[in-house]
Amino acid sequence: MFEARLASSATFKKVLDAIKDLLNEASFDCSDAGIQLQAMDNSHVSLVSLNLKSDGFEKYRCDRNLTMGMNLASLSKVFRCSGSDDTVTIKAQDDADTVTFMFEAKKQEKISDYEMKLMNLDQEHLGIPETEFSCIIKLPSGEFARIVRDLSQFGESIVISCTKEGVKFSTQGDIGTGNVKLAQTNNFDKEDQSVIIDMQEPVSLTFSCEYLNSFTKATPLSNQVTLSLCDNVPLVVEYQIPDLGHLKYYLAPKIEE
Amino acid sequence: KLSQKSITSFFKPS
Repeated sequence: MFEARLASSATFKKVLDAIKDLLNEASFDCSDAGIQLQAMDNSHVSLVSLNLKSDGFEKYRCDRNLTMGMNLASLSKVFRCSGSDDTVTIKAQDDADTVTFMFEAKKQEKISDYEMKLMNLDQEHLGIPETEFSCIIKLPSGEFARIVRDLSQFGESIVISCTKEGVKFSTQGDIGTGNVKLAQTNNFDKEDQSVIIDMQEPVSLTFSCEYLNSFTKATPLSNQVTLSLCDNVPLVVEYQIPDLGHLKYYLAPKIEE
Repeated sequence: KLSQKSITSFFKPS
């Protein structure tokens, strides 16, 4: 038996909004530790890694490890039926081929449930090697979304360059070029509004705008985003989900042939 | 000319 009750169905909805552009379907791996998901996009350029800790749930019970393959468009339809203040309880029997979502309004005045068919997905897990990153940049998630959106108008790629002076986002296209430089801020009492750069070595890497834009769909999950860069290694874009876990995106760089 | 690498050229099936 699997049962997980989350105080805010809106949080799960935000997680779903953050991954459904990249993934058509995905397997949710449920264990004592919580719910994990790892999946590549269709083009195998990026990898999504979601971790929701069991202790972030109001109630969590997982008698046996369970993998639930779900179509994310269908799952979105289910969550569109939940109210913004509803709690959600996810339930599945061992070896079941369906999962049930129950939405409860705060005062119990409305309770709805939706049963959804599960899918058998043959998804391979990738091993992610430990990396010593050259630069780790923390910045407000809204600022990152803004920069990616602005620069995407001009080119297909964004170069992220990090030195001890700051981080620079650049693009070029048919109509010209664009650059956004962010300096490290000293506003340390408001960490989620600060730009914090931890640089071991300068690094400059090129990434697809389209994917970066998809990742910024996670902006409503967290005020802050962390970018980890290292030469010849995928970029990591990480959003912490307060009290629940994290959502990480890995993006392969564009490299000179 | 830049070419988009695949994530599987960095991460291998575990």
